Amino acid sequence: TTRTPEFLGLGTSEAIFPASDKVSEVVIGVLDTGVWPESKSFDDTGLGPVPASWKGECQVGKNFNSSSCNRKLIGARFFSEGYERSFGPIDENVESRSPRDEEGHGTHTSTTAAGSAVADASLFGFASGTARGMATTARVAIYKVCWLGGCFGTDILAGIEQAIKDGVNVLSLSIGGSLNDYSKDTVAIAAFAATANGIVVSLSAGNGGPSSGSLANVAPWMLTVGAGTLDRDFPAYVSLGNGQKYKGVSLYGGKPLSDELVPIVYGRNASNSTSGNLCLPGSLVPGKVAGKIVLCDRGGNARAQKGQVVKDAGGLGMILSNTESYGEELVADAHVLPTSTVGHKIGDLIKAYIHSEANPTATISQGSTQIGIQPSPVVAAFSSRGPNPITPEILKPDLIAPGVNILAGWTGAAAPTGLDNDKRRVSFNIISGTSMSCPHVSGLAALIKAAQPEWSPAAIKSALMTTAYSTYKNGKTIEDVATGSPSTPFDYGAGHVDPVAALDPGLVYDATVEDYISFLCALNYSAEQIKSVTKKDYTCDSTKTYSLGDFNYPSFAVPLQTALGSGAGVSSTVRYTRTLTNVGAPATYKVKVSSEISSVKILVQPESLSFNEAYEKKTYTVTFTAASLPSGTTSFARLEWSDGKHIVGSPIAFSWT
Amino acid sequence: RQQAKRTYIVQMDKSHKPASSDDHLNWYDSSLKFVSDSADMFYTYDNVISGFSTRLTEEEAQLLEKQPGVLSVLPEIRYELH
Repeated sequence: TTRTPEFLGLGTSEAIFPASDKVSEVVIGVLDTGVWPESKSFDDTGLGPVPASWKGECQVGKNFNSSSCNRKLIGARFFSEGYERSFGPIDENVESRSPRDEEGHGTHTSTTAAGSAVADASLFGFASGTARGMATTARVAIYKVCWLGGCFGTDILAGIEQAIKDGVNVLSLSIGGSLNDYSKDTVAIAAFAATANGIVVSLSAGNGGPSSGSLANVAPWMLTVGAGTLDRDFPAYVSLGNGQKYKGVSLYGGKPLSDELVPIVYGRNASNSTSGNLCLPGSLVPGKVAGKIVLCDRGGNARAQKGQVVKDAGGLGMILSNTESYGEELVADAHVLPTSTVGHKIGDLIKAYIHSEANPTATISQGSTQIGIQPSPVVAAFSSRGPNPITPEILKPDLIAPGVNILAGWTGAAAPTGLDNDKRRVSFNIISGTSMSCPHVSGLAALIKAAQPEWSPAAIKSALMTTAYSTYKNGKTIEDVATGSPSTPFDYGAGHVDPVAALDPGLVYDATVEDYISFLCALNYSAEQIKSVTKKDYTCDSTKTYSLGDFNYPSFAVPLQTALGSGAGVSSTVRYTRTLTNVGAPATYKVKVSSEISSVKILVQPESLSFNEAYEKKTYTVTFTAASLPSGTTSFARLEWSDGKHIVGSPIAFSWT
Repeated sequence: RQQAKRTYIVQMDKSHKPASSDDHLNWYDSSLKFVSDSADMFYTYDNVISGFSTRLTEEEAQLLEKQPGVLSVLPEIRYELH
């Protein structure tokens, strides 16, 4: 990626990062659509021999041989049995029965996590700069489990099975499916096994935002990553016949429109279909579109496909308008004709102009890449939101990372839009999703693993979470682009990742397999269910009280009951316990709690914790005494331990049901 | 009546493996063959779970779930890129 290293502080603080030879001992396994090994991002110049412990291989298949791997791309395998049993044999005219990525997604995610530095990277000149992954010298192993028909659970399970055998240190999965109880969720079960083997498992939170409770991948042993923006923009301006000029975004890199105004029409008025406003394939009437700019509404089909539909109908350009649910979020695409994607408010203004004029006109002009856009980051509208639908006592997502308009490596077999009619081929593409934020965190986890090889997956996750930030430098809370208002921990979890701080967290909330089993006991799992998840024979102690509040998670979610039929004055008290492990120098930490709600009393005991040696553990309790509030009420607080040098922060989310 | 088959992930409890069975793969296979002559194991798993993947009718899956040592029979979930 060309901006996130600077945005995350990786470019300016090299001195504190682990040496490249230590990072090169770390292997990131990526389960995705495969890999385009010819990408310059897999150049292995300067890398030493593969780690001695590595047991992986480069699986030979169509258009992929053993020489496709090198000292950077040290493993590549494919898993297609599940897919082929359901869909029939792979059509090798369309996709390769090999680790080769003909879709692009897997090349993008793997190069984001660990791509080598490539100078002069860009997409049609946009986002130009040196592209690099987060852990530039980490090794990459690809497990192709996603095919044209999707990613099948049996193949994913086989991929993770092999990744554990091969010896990966970090697993990155930018995929998701329907939510299930952990004992029925194959990815959650496989992620548990990986975690138990010391592997950090980072997964995308999903693109179901801004709806609440839209998360995927919520098991507490997973690192669940939502998406935020960078401080970068790709402006494309719309000029109307009434003299108004509006700013949108686009990554169109072809022949521009002239400065002359041309007719503009709303897709709804150029179609015989009731959904003509969406510019679905075949919906536009060429006679009403030819020679014009067409305004299309977002939703229903792929954004870039709408441009292809307009182009096929003879349109000259497209204005893509967000509907209300997308708000003002501007996602840039490599459109096939001059385009400007505008927010909901501007879209409505342009529609009003079209309806008010007998002969409305417009033109579109592409701007150049802008950086330094503020505020940034903001939570992406598409980023899935809490509360956690499976276990409300565990706050998810865990954190957010850059996931909007991310440049990274791309396949040579598909266009940047992914459209069949689009014959353009690029080395780098700019795309958006929690798929893009997840590998950022996977790469950052690899950096921490390199610096602290003995840390558990939970400790690495804690370091990333407790050092994340939720306010801008001016003290204001990170915004939500879906609303334009301050976001909440249900949107950003612990906050936006800060890798520089995460390398020196001071204290961590560690967790072992036994802690996860106690968590399952607190969920009243049977011995069979526990075995399904953990492979361990364990019967919860019927004489012991297991509490979800005592699970050593780096954040707090506090579901509270609304007292039915009761008046003011009724309150409930819940007590949570946490244990902190010192991973820094001896120090005394003091607690600070800030809350936006006065009707919840928060008492932390003790208020001070002294650590005299490394890996010493100290326990504290937090008592929440809350008034009964109407069902659906949410409120938030923050708990911080600090020794004056480190801040170990945890968000607290209250919700009344 | 021929029923449609779908893919299942079968979790086995190795502590129930009969002493008479030499290795766990034979035991998996005999458990599977008890409910279906035609089904085969197209993946076996040892690290993530103890078990295998196969394709069964719903009736066969329900029957397999009741066999000794079978921990769960989970229908395969399809996942999507994010």
